[in-house]
Amino acid sequence: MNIFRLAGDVSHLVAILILLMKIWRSKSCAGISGRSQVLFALVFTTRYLDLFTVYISAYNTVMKVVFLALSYATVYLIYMRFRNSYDSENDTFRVEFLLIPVIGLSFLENYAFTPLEILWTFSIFLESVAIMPQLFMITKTGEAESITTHYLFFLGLYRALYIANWVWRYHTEGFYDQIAIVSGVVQTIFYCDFFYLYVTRGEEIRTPS
Amino acid sequence: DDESKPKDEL
Repeated sequence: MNIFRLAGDVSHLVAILILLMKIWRSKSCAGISGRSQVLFALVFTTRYLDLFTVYISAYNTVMKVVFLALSYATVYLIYMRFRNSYDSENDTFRVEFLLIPVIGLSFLENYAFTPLEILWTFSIFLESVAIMPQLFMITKTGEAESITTHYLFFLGLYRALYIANWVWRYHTEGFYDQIAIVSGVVQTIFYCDFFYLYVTRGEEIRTPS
Repeated sequence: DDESKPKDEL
């Protein structure tokens, strides 16, 4: 464990909590892409299957349970509790355009052709594109509420810190995980555009619609 | 397929 990865995990947790609290406190999920949240819940589900087969550390186990619980809680709030505020008109990104290539790629490019490895690879590739429905929704509605932008900022920060973590681990342990790195860099690039808007436009974002 | 890496990252 290094400071970059710890800060990255904390930033990831903060992002998830920001979104969950926003929905819970405002009792509304307007402007939030339920599709992205379902994809994130799917990412955690397919990645953390080893929760019951491999014990790495208390931290690892606790964080996996927390991420799973919070992501399912978010999906529950969007599609059940506050479903009447769900903006299905604008949350229309075709997730099959993400799932099909990701499934295909995870069968082609993986470390071992075993169910657990393929599901893990699927979750890595899926995570890199899971934010697309949310970014699409923001461009469609032409705006993002300030709290949603904080959510995206901390999500992007988590990815950037993971890249720093990989550089650090390569230098100190000679460790690198090619699939995770390639996918993580692609994911971070998607946030760069948003980061630019976030920094130049301040909190409220108006995308050129 | 190189060996499956240790999955210690979240």
